[in-house]
Amino acid sequence: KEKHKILHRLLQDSTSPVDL
Amino acid sequence: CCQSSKKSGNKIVSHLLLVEPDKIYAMADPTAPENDVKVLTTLCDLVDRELVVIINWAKHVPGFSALSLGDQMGLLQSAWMEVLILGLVFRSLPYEEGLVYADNLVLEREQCRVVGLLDLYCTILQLITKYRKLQLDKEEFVTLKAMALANSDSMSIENVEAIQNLQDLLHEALQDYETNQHLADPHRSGKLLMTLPLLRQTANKAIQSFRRVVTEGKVPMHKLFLEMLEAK
Repeated sequence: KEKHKILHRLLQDSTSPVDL
Repeated sequence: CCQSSKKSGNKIVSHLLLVEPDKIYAMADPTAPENDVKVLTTLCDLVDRELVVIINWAKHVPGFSALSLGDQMGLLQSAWMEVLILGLVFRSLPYEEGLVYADNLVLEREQCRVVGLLDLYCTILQLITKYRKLQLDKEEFVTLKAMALANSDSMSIENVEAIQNLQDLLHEALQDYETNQHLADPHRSGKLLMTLPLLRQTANKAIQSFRRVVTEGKVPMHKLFLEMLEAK
């Protein structure tokens, strides 16, 4: 995860779960 | 979007239509000299911004945000270029020739040759021809894009069952849509799924092409783009 820190951060930013 | 939602008749497909991101545009440096480096720099900047859009879009694919963070990363690291290429192909369908990276960045054969992307251009054109023949519609495009994400064959999946459920959900949505909207062709969903190997092949070629651009070192690359190229 450390190697892919930007992706990690973007995914953690205000995740909007969608429940269908 | 509301008309499309009514037309699709499938909840998942309608949702995917609604969460389809807005267009993004290329932002070329007006002071840079007109050459191959300028085209590639503009293209790489566009791809970097599109990556952010793709990551945010993925969060809205039904079921994606319920996956572990590790699995979300695994799917995106494997599928981002397929998602990006599918968008490029869909935008390019109405054009006679040329790849519509953005409305203000359409690269034709000769430009692709000059910037060293002719091989990639030819492969993408093959994909465009395939979808043009099938008359791919927007509902199918958004569903295939979500399927490409879920079907990315990442090597680092923790919860295989959750990914399988996501694939099944999207597959059912496609079949349901085709059953209701393309009654005349019972093989249509199969035909669409059979385009996915060429999409993967094309995405792999694109990754190689952009890695070559990185190695050549003539074009400034943004950190997220580099990170994703390394991850694939």
